[in-house]
Amino acid sequence: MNSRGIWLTYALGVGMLHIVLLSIPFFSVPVVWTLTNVIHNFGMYVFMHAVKGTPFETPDQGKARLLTHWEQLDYGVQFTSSRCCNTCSFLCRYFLASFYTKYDTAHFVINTASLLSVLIPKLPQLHGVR
Amino acid sequence: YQYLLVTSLYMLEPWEITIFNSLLITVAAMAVYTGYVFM
Amino acid sequence: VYHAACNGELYSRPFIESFEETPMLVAVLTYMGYGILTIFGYLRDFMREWKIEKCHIAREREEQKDFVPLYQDFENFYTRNLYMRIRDSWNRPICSVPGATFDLVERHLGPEQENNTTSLTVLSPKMRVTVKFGVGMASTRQEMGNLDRHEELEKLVASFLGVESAMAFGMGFATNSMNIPALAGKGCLILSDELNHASLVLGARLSGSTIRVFKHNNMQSLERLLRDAIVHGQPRTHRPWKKILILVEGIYSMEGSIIRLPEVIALKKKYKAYLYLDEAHSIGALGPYGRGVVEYFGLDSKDVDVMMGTFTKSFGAAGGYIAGRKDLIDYLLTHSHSAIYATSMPLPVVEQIITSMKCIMGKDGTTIGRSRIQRLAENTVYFRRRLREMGFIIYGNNDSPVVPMMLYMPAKIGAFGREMLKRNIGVVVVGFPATPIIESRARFCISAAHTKEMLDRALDVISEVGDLLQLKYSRHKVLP
Repeated sequence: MNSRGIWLTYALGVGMLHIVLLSIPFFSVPVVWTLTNVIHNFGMYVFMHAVKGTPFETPDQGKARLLTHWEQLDYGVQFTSSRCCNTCSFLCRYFLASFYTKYDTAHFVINTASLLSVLIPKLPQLHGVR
Repeated sequence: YQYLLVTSLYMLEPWEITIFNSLLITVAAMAVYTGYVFM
Repeated sequence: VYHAACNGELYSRPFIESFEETPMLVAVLTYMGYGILTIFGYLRDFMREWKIEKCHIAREREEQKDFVPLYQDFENFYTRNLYMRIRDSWNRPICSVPGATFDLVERHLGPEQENNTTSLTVLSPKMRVTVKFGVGMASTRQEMGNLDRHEELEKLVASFLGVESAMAFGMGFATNSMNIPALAGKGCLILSDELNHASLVLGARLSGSTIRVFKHNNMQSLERLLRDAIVHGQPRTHRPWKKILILVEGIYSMEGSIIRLPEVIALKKKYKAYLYLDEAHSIGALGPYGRGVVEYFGLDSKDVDVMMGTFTKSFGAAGGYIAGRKDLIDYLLTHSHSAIYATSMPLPVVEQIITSMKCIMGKDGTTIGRSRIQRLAENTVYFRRRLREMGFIIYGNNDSPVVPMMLYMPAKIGAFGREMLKRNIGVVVVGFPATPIIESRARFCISAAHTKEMLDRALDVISEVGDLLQLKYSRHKVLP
């Protein structure tokens, strides 16, 4: 997660998702922002906190097999730059979505629930907790 | 050929390439339409 | 980024290595490519799961569903959905002896593909030995498998390396993985380079020692670990380490880099550590007489505690050796797993090694070996310089005969292998997870048997394919 260009690619990927959703004629801007936020958080939840192990064989005799991607990041060391960047990106998107939905209650509840679903597993206290 | 290599479609099967291209064209058409409406 | 370290007292020759950074646009497109392949991989898995697509891989029967799953299906995701698509670039059977050119079998039982075959002339001594001793030993070194030819080979290896004694093993990988556990154990510390070969990693793990990894070829990182180890000792008890073993390789074949041996030896003397040097790729390929990276830097082989190498790359044979002081070898003869359980090296292979080693040493009365070593060095420098002039990104040291050329995108790995094969050039391509995700590459292994015409033809083909696939990424174009 800290190799060259990964954060730029991540930002471009989220931007691409937003543009694709914006291109759908019958979606309004608040709906697009909430959808961007929810789809992105759901995808990152599956990718970071649901799937366990590695998609290829690793020479560590299966040590990583029971760990999620988030727990394997930086060999389990907490508060690294990758982890902080990752967490901040979720919060930024949440603030943007809240702003663009003009703090409408329904959108606010959906965005907040979606944010918590990806923020809580990132807490250091929940490392390795099932 | 460059397009196939850069998007890695080179490694996919023909029907997968068709799916990807049709999705891409659909999104591009929607983007153009929405852009036009918006302008 | 060029490193040119010629500080007077340590290096006797310029040490120039370059690892040009991945262009940012190429990195982003590479991630995007892997993202698209992963999405389609999930689509294919979904279709297999719902029987929309026939599943060709091994899986449990319905009745076994309640047992612990035998197949970690996610662990094979990449194999199933990425590697399978371009695996023809890897599984290509060779059906001739190794040499400058060789034959490949066309997968679809088509005509045997001519690769301008000129295989090595198989010399008569090996035939005679095969008829006399057979092809296998069927016993270990400590029992019936210890013949006079083995002892002659070990004396020859010891004199070739300039050390007291040596010991030969039938398998290169096992030479590392079975002897490191005999050298280090509990209470010992192993400092290993992060890009060490799997056999070194396995041997270090089997030994039960504490393992710490330093950055590739980075002496500051190694010194910091050494200082910590000396100052803090063992974790919790803070007792001093029984011994500290530094594991490094002479040439890192994936990077094409050469170990900074003068600095490593200076550090080991300063901190009283032991040095284990794996010369799998550098023995027979570096140094004016082919004696490896120790001779290349003009150092004393007695400064390296354990010298290891293989006979696979430069001797056209198989197996490995460990060389060093006599008491070390005597100890390994009695304590090494390979000496006790593994059958010893077959005699035809021993004969091949003796023949080629005498040729390199000039003991066969000819200067073929010496001229080949020189030719290899010239071929290497020429090949690397020409590739760089063409605009490719080449990794590693100017003098390393293993030449990694960067491809980056996953589709270009398969395309490069196929396009080159179409033009009768065999290349080795390597991708994620064996390399970092944005550093897929092709590797060329230069041989002394390559003539300049062969090299020029290969370079022309590489340039043609490089233009076709747009592989000339370098921004530091070297003017011819």
